[in-house]
Amino acid sequence: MFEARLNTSQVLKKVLDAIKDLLNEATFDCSDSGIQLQAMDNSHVSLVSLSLRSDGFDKYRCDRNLSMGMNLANMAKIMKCANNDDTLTMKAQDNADTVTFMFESQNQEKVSDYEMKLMNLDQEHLGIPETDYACVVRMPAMEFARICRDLSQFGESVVISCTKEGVKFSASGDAGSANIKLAQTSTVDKEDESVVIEMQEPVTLTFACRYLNSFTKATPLCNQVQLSMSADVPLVVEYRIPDLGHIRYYLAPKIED
Amino acid sequence: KHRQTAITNFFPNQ
Repeated sequence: MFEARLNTSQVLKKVLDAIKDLLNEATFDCSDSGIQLQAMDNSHVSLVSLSLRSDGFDKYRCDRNLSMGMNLANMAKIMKCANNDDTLTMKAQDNADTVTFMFESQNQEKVSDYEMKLMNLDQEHLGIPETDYACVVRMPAMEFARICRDLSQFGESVVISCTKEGVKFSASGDAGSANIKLAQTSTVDKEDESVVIEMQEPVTLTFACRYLNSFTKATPLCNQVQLSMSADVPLVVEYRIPDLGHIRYYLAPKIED
Repeated sequence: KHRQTAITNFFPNQ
């Protein structure tokens, strides 16, 4: 059987919010080491890769590998019924066609359970090559969200240029053009607010705004976001989930015809 | 003048 418990429901609510914009349904692959999810958006432009380690759960048991296909809109209906500080337990029998979400209030006086039908989803698993990226930028997640939101007013695409000096985000369209430059921060005392750039080679890439904006739904998970870029390959936008795992979004670049 | 590529162009199907 499979059983995974988190002492607060909030983190799974945030994880779900971070993926349900891009994905209508997804398969949660459960094993002894934890829960993995890999899925492309409908248009096959981006890929979501979620990893939740078994040791990050307050209780975790998975006797046999289990693939649970879930409709994320239905899962969201259920997660909406949990208070942030409720204990959450996900449970499924081996070879089951349902999963149960149980929520327990802090004082244990309210216990709710919701059973959801699982789906058989066609799984396309993509191999993500190990790559050394030419530029890796770490910056405040809120700042990245703000930049994506602001620039999407001006065009459908964002150009990201990274050099040793800093990272520049640009957009242009009928209304005009916009450029936001962030320099590497000089002080190291506030790690959460820092902008750090590790550059092997300068990179300039163009990406669709709407996907970047969807990725920023993960902002509540983490103070910092990491952007990894190399010429002519997908961007990686990574949010770490403290003590539990990470969510990585891969976005195919736009290329000049 | 920019064309959107697909993620499957970069990552092989396993």
